[in-house]
Amino acid sequence: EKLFHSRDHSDIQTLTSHQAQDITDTYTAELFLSRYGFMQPVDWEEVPFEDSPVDFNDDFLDLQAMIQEGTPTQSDAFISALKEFQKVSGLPLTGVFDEATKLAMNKPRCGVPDKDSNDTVTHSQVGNVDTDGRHQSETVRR
Amino acid sequence: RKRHLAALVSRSRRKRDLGSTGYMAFSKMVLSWRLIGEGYSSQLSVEEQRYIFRLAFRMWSEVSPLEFVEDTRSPLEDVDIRLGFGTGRHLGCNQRFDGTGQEFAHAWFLGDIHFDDDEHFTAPNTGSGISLLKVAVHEIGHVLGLPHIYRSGSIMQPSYLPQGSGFEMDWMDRKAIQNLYGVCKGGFNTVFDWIRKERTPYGEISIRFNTYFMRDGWYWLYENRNNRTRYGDPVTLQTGWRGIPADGVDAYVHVWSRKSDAVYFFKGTQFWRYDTENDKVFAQDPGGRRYPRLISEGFPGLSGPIDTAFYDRRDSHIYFFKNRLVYAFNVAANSLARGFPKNIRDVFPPVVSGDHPDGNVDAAYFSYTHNALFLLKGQRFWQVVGSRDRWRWPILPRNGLLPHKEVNQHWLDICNVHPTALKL
Repeated sequence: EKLFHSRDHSDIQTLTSHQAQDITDTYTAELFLSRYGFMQPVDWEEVPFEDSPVDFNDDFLDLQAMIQEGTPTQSDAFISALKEFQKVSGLPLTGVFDEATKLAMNKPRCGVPDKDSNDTVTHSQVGNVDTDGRHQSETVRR
Repeated sequence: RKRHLAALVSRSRRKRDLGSTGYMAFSKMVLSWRLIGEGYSSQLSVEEQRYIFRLAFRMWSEVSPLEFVEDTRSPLEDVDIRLGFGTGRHLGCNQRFDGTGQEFAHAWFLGDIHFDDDEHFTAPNTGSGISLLKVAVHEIGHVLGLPHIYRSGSIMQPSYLPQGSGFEMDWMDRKAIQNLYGVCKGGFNTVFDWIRKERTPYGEISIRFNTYFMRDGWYWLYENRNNRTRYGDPVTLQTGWRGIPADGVDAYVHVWSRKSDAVYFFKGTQFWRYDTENDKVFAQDPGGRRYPRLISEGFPGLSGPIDTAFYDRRDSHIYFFKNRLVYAFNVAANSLARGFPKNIRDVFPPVVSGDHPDGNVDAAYFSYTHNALFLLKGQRFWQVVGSRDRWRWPILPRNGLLPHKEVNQHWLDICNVHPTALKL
């Protein structure tokens, strides 16, 4: 079992090795933005299984390596992605990896990318629903 | 074992299919799910995990035409939605979990949900940790086809916000899922406003009411001010209405006058009087006759079964509907009013020619919210012309039926759940 002493398990000690890597700098921020589709949409549905020829984590590691080797990434792309993240998170659009952005990135979150290349219905397309559930042609801007 | 599991699951994975509609959703309305044996959490008991998932699926059922059933027996590839916990590399999945913090779960459209067991998942209403219920509802949303939604209060927000007390699906989340699967539809056996008398702190009697919809053996309380049903409904009839038939009723009547205050339920050829003080049916009437009693005995001139009924406080008559006929029963005289029964079209003429239920009405409902009488049949309803309507438009016939509207566009989100989800 995971060692605990409190009745409600609130003191569960977690091993450092099982701790998720915090987003602390632009390097890890860029990884974050790439992982969740802000750099470019992720083909999430092709990711799933060990035997799949598509390995999301391998692509991710390639990006890590590229960044680590100092290969220049497109800084404009990073700033643009950062602003997009700030926008959807309700943060000021500074384009800078500031404290508020870092805090938002380190919140617990769902692993599904925010930008999926397969998405055809997004939050901005919620419109009127007729009784058969068909999406009517008029879209509503938020 | 992981490769075998992955092979089983990958064979059944369905590709996204836009189809002809241009959006992506399950094509069937009853979906099975299972918490896979290899994927139990180490933090909660298996029963707790299954209970939370049953509740999570039910919450989506309560706002959409979808129903979910836990399937622990079928071959895994036949189960529509599979859930499991894992850490790091897990369950044959190519998307590693990152340890404690940040990612807590992920899901794929039309299939699998994985939870990171390095997170501190907790049961609902537990102070600390991450609410498994809230995460499960979110991930199920993905499986059903919803993307992340960046709106404060949405369950589909990508980031986790601590669960406040009473976490529920808000209006926009409902509309998002209904955008994919449509709205809930269906007829009702009866609809009524239940009158309650309460004593204020000052000792005064105040009259309050609640609206109830009944269908077969279930019922919903409808919150008119919120345009939705009570969270957690439907409930079985036996839970809230002791002594009436468990499989449903035909009609509800509240005879409310200066001399009388009596509630009746009707089913088949019988009726019961309801004891509002003790919240159950009376065992017998004041004359010592046991309930249920025959309609023909309690209401001379009438026989069951009936379609529906309502009490008209304007003339102190109960109007019974049976096929194409309407019976007006004079409560004071304890007999049918002269000239009745009459054809429903004569008593409730159509305002627009041809737009009429023509009999076999499901429910006659006087709404105190709208101060109007409604006749419901199937998915449609007709509002009866009232005195105010006639004052504004004298040409309207007395008790005329205004053009029909759809029930589900007036009373929203009255949704079934799977029978196995009635009691979690």
